[in-house]
Amino acid sequence: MKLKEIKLLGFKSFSKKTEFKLKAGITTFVGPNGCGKTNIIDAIRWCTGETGTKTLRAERVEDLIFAGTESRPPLGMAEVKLVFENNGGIPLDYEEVEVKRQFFRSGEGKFLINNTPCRLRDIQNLFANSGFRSAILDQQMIEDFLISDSDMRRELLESIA
Amino acid sequence: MKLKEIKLLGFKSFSKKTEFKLKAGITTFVGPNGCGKTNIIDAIRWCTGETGTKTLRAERVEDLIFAGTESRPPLGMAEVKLVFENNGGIPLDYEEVEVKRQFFRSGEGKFLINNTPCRLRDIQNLFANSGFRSAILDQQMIEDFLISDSDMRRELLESIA
Amino acid sequence: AVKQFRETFAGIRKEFQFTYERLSPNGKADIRLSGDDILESNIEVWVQPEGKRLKRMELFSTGEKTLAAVALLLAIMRMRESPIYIMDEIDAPLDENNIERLIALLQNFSEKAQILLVTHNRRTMEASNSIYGITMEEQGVSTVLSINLNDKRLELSG
Amino acid sequence: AVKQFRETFAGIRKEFQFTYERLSPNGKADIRLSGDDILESNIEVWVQPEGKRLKRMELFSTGEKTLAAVALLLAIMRMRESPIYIMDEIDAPLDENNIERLIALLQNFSEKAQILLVTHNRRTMEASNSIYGITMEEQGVSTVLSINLNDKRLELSG
Ligand SMILES: Nc1ncnc2c1ncn2[C@@H]1O[C@H](COP(=O)(O)OP(=O)(O)OP(=O)(O)O)[C@@H](O)[C@H]1O
Ligand SMILES: Nc1ncnc2c1ncn2[C@@H]1O[C@H](COP(=O)(O)OP(=O)(O)OP(=O)(O)O)[C@@H](O)[C@H]1O
Ligand SMILES: [Mg+2]
Ligand SMILES: [Mg+2]
Repeated sequence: MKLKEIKLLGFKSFSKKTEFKLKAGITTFVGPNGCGKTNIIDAIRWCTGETGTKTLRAERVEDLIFAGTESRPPLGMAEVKLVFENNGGIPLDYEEVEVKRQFFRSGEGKFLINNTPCRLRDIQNLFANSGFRSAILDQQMIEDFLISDSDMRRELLESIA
Repeated sequence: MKLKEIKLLGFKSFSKKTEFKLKAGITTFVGPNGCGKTNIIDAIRWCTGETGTKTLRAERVEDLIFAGTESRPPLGMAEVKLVFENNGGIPLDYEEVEVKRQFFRSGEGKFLINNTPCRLRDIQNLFANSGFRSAILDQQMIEDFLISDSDMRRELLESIA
Repeated sequence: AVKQFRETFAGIRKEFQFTYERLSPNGKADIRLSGDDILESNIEVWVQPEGKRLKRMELFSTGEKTLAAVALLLAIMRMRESPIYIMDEIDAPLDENNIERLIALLQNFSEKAQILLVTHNRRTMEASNSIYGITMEEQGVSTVLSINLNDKRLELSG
Repeated sequence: AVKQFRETFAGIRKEFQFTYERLSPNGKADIRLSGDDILESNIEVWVQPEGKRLKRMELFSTGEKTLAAVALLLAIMRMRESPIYIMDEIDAPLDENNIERLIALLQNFSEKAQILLVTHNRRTMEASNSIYGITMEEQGVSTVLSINLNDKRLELSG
């Protein structure tokens, strides 16, 4: 499974339609504090099925939608699209898999796989076996991992089997 | 109050007698991971009366004594000496105040102010009003400070009065 | 006690607005009590980096949170006239521009107070008056080199 | 379940010894169970950087702990053949030499897996195949520049 494209629109600080076409090898995201780098990672988590608002650094789900600035009004929807090249990692019969997730200020959420509406659980199942969610390391995860008596270490080890 | 000198002997990774004569302005300590920079800060904390082994990153007090390497044996004592220029910050009638703290593997601890034996509490009282202990900022303190409902913020504010 | 706390609170707010604006240009900062009980309420910290919305400190990015926390902690140390400031690698999550502003603020403080920093950052090193290089040439044993910036000499000390 | 866990455990130990040695030259690493109960005991992580004593990971310096934790987490991701590795500023507490070794290890992994990094560090940037610069030219709004290392061109994307 390979992540080929990330597309954001209205997700957190990405009010403008933004596309990343990823190349092979190592891709780095750089920029000043607060410019939106971790927001991109939040978008990847959210679009692959993350629901924990704490993990997504949002107090309420609406906080994921662009909240506006002094010169731009808030938007009504947050959308993230991820395009994957499927070489066996995803249990579907497509070579290319596009996962799209939307959330509206009305409170409605939409989930689509290759533009076919589905449920959140269908998206989560796609990535359940690929270990996607534990493939994201940050300072917080390292700190939690350094706590010697937490269950985290065991859960990670058991997830390999 | 000005810290003029820091002297370490047998404290953690400082097996060899080590002296820092501090100049005015900003002093930086640099070096590779694990070389002993934070140990110097632990030494300052310990010598000004810190007793929390957790804050000093030691499981037991003996862990403060140089534990030996493959080519050097462990030492029997840890000693830290701090020399202060007293311009009013310390409630004593000396212009120069030397604080010395020792700990022996036997479990015995010694405390001296200007080479006169005293109790731990006497050393702690010297620094009680100078706000010395909360003058040390590190990643951990910043994280604790970012916890919105902890008592830490209030305790810090009340300590100013 | 209530009157004293109110005065301290007002004083810290002023000092915080100063330090935060120095670290985050055109930024606004505020401290508030979460409830009416002056002696029991939680203390809320609100900041607004230029062009962003005023929110509680905890809701910003890693670097923005660090900047706000450091600004307030420095404000507290300033109000109590701390003779020394010791900071262990607090510049780690900051970008280059924020590090420059932090250095400038510390240089300002260093006229009246003593500042000891531990850092891996080159700019922070260059901005200091003296540097001690710590190494472990002999494995497991800390050795010190003192590097004098003025005359660029490397001296072994200790 | 016990047999499976034992096999996984042994496999992770091997992988961890590999990744840790690559990040901390001549370093040794081990994972152990704190008690006899295979399914309930805590998992202990022991490391020994060159010339130091074998101790539990939590007892070392900030950078040394980060290195050990990253080595073990990478080992776990390797064993489950993770197709992607995403890392957000984990190089912040590391010194230059440790960053070089981390980069080298990730370049090794990038032959089979996709690697996305967020960093403030110049060396990490230089070692990557492509860079996206994120800015907020317009306050509060993220904009992307894609910087191509091969032809050193700056293109606006999005
Ligand atoms: N819904 C939203 N609308 C507009 N802006 C938002 C929204 N949610 C978050 N932000 C802004 O995004 C910024 C945080 O972005 P992010 O965490 O990605 O920063 P970063 O690039 O990772 O920075 P650092 O290097 O400090 O970690 C914050 O300033 C926050 O105010
Ligand atoms: N009693 C002791 N005897 C010998 N070595 C010790 C003792 N206590 C701690 N150490 C060693 O000191 C080292 C930690 O030093 P310290 O925390 O000062 O590193 P540091 O320079 O701050 O590194 P970093 O940049 O990673 O934060 C560890 O490797 C530890 O094994
Ligand atoms: Mg971030
Ligand atoms: Mg340290």
